[in-house]
Amino acid sequence: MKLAMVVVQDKDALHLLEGLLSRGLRATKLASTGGFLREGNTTLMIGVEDERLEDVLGIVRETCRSREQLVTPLAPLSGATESYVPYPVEVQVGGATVFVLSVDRFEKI
Amino acid sequence: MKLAMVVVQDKDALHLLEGLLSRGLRATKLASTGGFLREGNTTLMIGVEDERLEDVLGIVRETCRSREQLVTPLAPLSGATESYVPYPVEVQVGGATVFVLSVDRFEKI
Amino acid sequence: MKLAMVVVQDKDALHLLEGLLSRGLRATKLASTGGFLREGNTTLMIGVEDERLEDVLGIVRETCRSREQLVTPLAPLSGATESYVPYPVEVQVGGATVFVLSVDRFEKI
Ligand SMILES: Nc1ncnc2c1ncn2[C@@H]1O[C@@H]2COP(=O)(O)O[C@H]3[C@@H](O)[C@H](n4cnc5c(N)ncnc54)O[C@@H]3COP(=O)(O)O[C@H]2[C@H]1O
Ligand SMILES: Nc1ncnc2c1ncn2[C@@H]1O[C@@H]2COP(=O)(O)O[C@H]3[C@@H](O)[C@H](n4cnc5c(N)ncnc54)O[C@@H]3COP(=O)(O)O[C@H]2[C@H]1O
Ligand SMILES: Nc1ncnc2c1ncn2[C@@H]1O[C@@H]2COP(=O)(O)O[C@H]3[C@@H](O)[C@H](n4cnc5c(N)ncnc54)O[C@@H]3COP(=O)(O)O[C@H]2[C@H]1O
Repeated sequence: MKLAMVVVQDKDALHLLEGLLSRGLRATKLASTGGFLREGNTTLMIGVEDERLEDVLGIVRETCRSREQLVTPLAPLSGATESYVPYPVEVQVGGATVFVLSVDRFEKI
Repeated sequence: MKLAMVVVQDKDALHLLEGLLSRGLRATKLASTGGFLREGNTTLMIGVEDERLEDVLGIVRETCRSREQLVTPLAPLSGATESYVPYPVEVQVGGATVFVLSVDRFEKI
Repeated sequence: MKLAMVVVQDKDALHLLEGLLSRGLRATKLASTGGFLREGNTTLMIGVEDERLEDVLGIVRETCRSREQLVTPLAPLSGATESYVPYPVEVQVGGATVFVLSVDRFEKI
C-alpha cells in the first residue's frame, strides 16, 4: 500500500479527483497553500495499492498542467523593507508535485 | 516512531481526540474533504511510539462509527451534463481510514 | 528524498518559510489545529533531498521558539460537566514537532 501526497493547482484538482473516482480510486483533499506564491493550492492524499500506483500517476499526468504565473513575491518580513521594490517575477508552476510514501499498515475501521 | 494519518467523520473527531488526549497521546488535526462526497471530514495526524500504536487503533475503533449516508454525487464536470439525472445513492462511510507510516526521524525542537 | 511534516506555532510559520525559501528550499503549508489546545497552528510539508535535511532542521531551530501558553482546556464532551471547574493550566508549547518520512518515489509532473 502506498500513500501519495500530491500537490496540484486548484484549477486541476476537480478534474484529477474525477479521474481518480471514475476508476474506483479514493482520495482525501487537504486545503493547502504554496510556500512561495502564498496562494491556495490542493494537496490530495491518495491511498492506493502498489499495483495501482502507475494508474494514479497516469491520471495526474493527464489532468494536471504546468502553467506560468506572474507573481510579486511579498516584501521580506525582516530587514531592508524600505529599499524593497516589488517587481513581478514569472514562475513555472508545475502540474503536480508527488511524494509517494510506503504504508506500514492500512486499516479500514 | 509511527505517524498515523487517520481520516474520520467530523462527528466522531472530538470523541476520538478526547480519547487520545486522556491517555497522554498527541495529535494534530487537519481539515479535510472526502474526495467522493465532497463533504468536510477530519484527518488526524498522530505521531506515536511503536509500542503505543495498538492503543491508538483501539481508541479509533471505540470512538469512530461506520454510517450510511445518502448522497447525490455531483454532475460530472465534463461531458453529458444535459442527460445527467442526479439520483441519490446510499454509501457506507467507514468509521475511519488509517494509514500508518514509519517515521525515519522524530525531533521536538 | 525525505518528506518532513513540521508542526509549528503560527507566529513562527512565516519566518520559517522565509528561511526555507531564501535557501532555495520548498514547502507546502497545511492549516492545522493542535489537538490539545484546539488552536490553529501550521503544518509545513517539506520535501527535501537527503543531503539537505540537516539544513531544514537547522532553519527550524533558528526560527521556531518554545513558549509558555496559559490555557483553559475545554470541558469534556461526555460526562461530569456539572462538576467541571475550568481552571487555567500552563503548558509548554514546543517550537516545532518534526516527523521525517522516507519518500519511496518523488515526481514533478
Ligand atoms: N525557494 C524557491 N526559489 C525559487 N522558486 C521557487 C521556490 N519555491 C518555489 N518556487 C517556484 O514557485 C512555484 C510555486 O511554488 P509554491 O511554493 O507556491 O507551490 C509549490 C508547493 O506548494 C509544492 N511543492 C513543490 N515542491 C515542493 C517540495 N519540495 N516540498 C513541499 N512542497 C512542494 O508544489 C507547488 C508547485 O511547485 P513548483 O516547484 O511546481 O513551482 C514553484 C517554483 O517554480
Ligand atoms: N484510499 C484512500 N485514500 C485516501 N483517502 C481515503 C481512502 N479511502 C477512504 N478515504 C477517506 O475516508 C473517507 C471515507 O471513506 P470510506 O471508504 O469509508 O467511504 C467511502 C466509500 O463508501 C464511497 N466511495 C469513495 N470513493 C469511491 C469511489 N471511487 N467509488 C465508489 N464509492 C466510493 O464513499 C464514501 C465516502 O468517500 P469520501 O471520499 O467522501 O471520504 C473518504 C476519504 O476522505
Ligand atoms: N505526537 C504528536 N503527534 C501529532 N502532533 C503532535 C505530536 N506532538 C505534538 N504535536 C503537535 O505539535 C503541537 C505542539 O506540541 P507540544 O508537545 O510542543 O506542546 C503540547 C504539550 O505541551 C501539551 N499537550 C499536548 N497533548 C497533551 C496531552 N495529551 N497531555 C498533556 N499535555 C499535552 O500541549 C501543547 C500543545 O499541544 P497541541 O496538541 O495543541 O499542539 C501540538 C500538536 O499540534
